[in-house]
Amino acid sequence: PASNLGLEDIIRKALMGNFDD
Amino acid sequence: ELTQEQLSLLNYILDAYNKYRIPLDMTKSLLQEQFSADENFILLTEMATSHVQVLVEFTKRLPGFQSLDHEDQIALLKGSAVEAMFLRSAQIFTRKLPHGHNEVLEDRIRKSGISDEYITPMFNFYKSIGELQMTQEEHALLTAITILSPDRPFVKDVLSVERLQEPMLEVLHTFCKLHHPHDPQHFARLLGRLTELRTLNHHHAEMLMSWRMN
Repeated sequence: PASNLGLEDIIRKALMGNFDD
Repeated sequence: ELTQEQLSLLNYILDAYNKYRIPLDMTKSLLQEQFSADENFILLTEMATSHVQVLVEFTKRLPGFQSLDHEDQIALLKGSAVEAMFLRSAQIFTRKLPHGHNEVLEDRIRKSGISDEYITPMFNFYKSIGELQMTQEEHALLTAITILSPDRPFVKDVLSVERLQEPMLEVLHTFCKLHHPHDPQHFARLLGRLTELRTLNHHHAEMLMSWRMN
């Protein structure tokens, strides 16, 4: 679940992917 | 006056800022009045995650950002995410929301388990942003300036970040002079809010700890 992800993990994932997809 | 180039920069940032918002279905669920403490915790956590995602999408569109070193990109976002989120939340609280919405939102935050000593400065900040009556352009630019702060921890190529931040500061400065001719201090006031944001950011780690404890 998202709540287990730290800030840096969320940032890294979001930088890699594309929110629009 | 703003040059043609500055105007394009401003419109580009404004478009990105308007485009990347927290999804509507999520904000809608925030306004449901009945909630248990657990549901509140989960929803606020999901909101924060979603908020970071849209923030990253906005940041990717800041001219030059993607040409920065990848680890510097992460350092900038890590250093500024909390401040950019406080800014956006302040904007939400400043807007004239439909009757009762403000109260429901505030209620949720107050019942989140975060102690009052952290909540009070947060709402004071929202109020101080409200007093400035910022335009959407100012919000977009101030957010971009916050994100592109070269003095964040672990940023290696400070000069490159400065080069991206500077034109935005110049646009904001000119924009303030044009739109607030009777308040020559407006630009300085906006920058002053950035200092307040730093303080909130500083206390954020402690705030999270107290939240977890509760």
